[in-house]
Amino acid sequence: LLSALQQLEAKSKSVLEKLEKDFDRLNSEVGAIRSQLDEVSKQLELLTRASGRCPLCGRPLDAEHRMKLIKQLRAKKLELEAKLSKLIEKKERLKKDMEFVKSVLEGS
Amino acid sequence: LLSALQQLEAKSKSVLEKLEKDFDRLNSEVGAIRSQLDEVSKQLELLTRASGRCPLCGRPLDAEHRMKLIKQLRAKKLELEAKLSKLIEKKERLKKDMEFVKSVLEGS
Ligand SMILES: [Zn+2]
Repeated sequence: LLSALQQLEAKSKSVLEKLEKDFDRLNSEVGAIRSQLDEVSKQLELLTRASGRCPLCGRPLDAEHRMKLIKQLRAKKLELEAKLSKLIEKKERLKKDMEFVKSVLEGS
Repeated sequence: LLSALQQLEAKSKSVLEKLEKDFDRLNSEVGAIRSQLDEVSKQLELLTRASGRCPLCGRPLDAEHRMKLIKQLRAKKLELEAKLSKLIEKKERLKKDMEFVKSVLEGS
């Protein structure tokens, strides 16, 4: 019996280690997406205020080109927001799994 | 004597009103400069990350043109920061004047 408990403990520890590694990876993915979202909203703000010229390089920018760029950026923003909410859901599930395994380790 | 006090009180009230109007005008100037600073730092962030193309309109942007734009924006940022600190100093002085006049009014 003792060796079965010891095996369970060793197995739970290695599961917990793997879950913690996944959790850290997810955290850095969330950070990368948040910084891309930040860049897209900066571009959207500059473009929506612009008229006639590109607010960054100063070259002429007609209304059609400007609207095309704004549409592309809005689509990118929606895509990034959808990715972000999926990752946050994954993180929550992972957190619950980690708490479960920790409670198994503490109980044993 | 009473009419002299009443005159002082009326004069202090009109001075206070003028100071309060100036204070409000200064506040909106500070807000306008802060939003210009915000726009300049967005442009600087997008340009410093860019390479080869304008990060906003997508057209080719050579290193020389990029460096010229970055230099212009940095100069603009310094100018706005100098303006902002002058305005904040003015606001502080005005606040002290208002408190003095208020203490005169309360004392009479
Ligand atoms: Zn451009």
